[in-house]
Amino acid sequence: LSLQESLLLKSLGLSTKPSPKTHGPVPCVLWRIFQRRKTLPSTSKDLGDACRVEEFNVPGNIIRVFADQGHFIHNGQPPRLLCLRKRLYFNLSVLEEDERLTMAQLEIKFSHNSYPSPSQGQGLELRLYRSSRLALQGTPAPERGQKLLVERSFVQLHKSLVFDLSGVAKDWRTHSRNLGLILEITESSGDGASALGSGGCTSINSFLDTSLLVVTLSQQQCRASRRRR
Amino acid sequence: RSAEPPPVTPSSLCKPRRLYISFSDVGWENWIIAPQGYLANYCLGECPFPLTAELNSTNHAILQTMVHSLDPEGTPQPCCVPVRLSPISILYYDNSDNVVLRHYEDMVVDECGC
Repeated sequence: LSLQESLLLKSLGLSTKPSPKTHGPVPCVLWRIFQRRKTLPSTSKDLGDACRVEEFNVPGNIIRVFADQGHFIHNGQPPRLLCLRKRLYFNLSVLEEDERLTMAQLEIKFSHNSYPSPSQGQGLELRLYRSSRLALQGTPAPERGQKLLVERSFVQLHKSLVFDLSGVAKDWRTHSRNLGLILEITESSGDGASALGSGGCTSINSFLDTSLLVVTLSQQQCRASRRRR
Repeated sequence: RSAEPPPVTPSSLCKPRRLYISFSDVGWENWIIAPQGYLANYCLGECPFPLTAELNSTNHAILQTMVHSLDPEGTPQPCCVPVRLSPISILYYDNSDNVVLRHYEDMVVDECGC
């Protein structure tokens, strides 16, 4: 039975039977796509391109949500206006060699349940850097070896912010090592107040977590269907 | 002249039969989140001579049933096999505790043929 099972798992694109240590919550987006596909009649399933994720309009037959394995960065005295600095790391090494990455989307989630009051409604700035070398403990950021990817001003009206990181994730897989990202959220400059202790960073306390949604196309699984078409 | 074949009842003709695959029965409930199982079906039944249009027969199968009717010992009847399958999606945890949604083609037998 174990030989048959391993052959079956291999044909399903899995090298071994997964043994998850924890059973975390299922991301809403995956659950929604799963439910939608389940309710499609079989005729619609035939017509649709099985190797395309319609929800994101990209080629692919595997969608993964990677949990962030990075940690908060504390470098002694925080710089002025800084609310949060965190290393983000997503372990993409689980992708099989024959999988082609077609989309990567970073989501930064907040758990606030209400709109900010006028005193809390001031702007925040988000910066996302790409690490191109390992950071040493105690070094200030942004440091050399960090490339600015995203800079955006925002107010906390939304539950989450989403960024397209397809290019970076493709590059991690093909050209360079994945050394992660650095997320910084600061109070908007110009009000003259120090961030820590002032009201500007209060709303960022609702920072929850980050995740990376990755769509890949398994060449092995999709070759057969293309040939038939 | 070959011997008369036994009469074929509609229930013994090639067609999809109900098969529910439960992932807990195969010991996969620890890592598959959903579905807990699915109606996979399978094909079973005879492909007798003469093959009717309802049996989704290939030209090859039609000729094989003719030859079988002439020489039952030397040539078998055509096989009853899936001719139309549909996909399912599976939600599961991988070894790194990530949640994965994967689309698998050809998992459910919708139609059988000869």
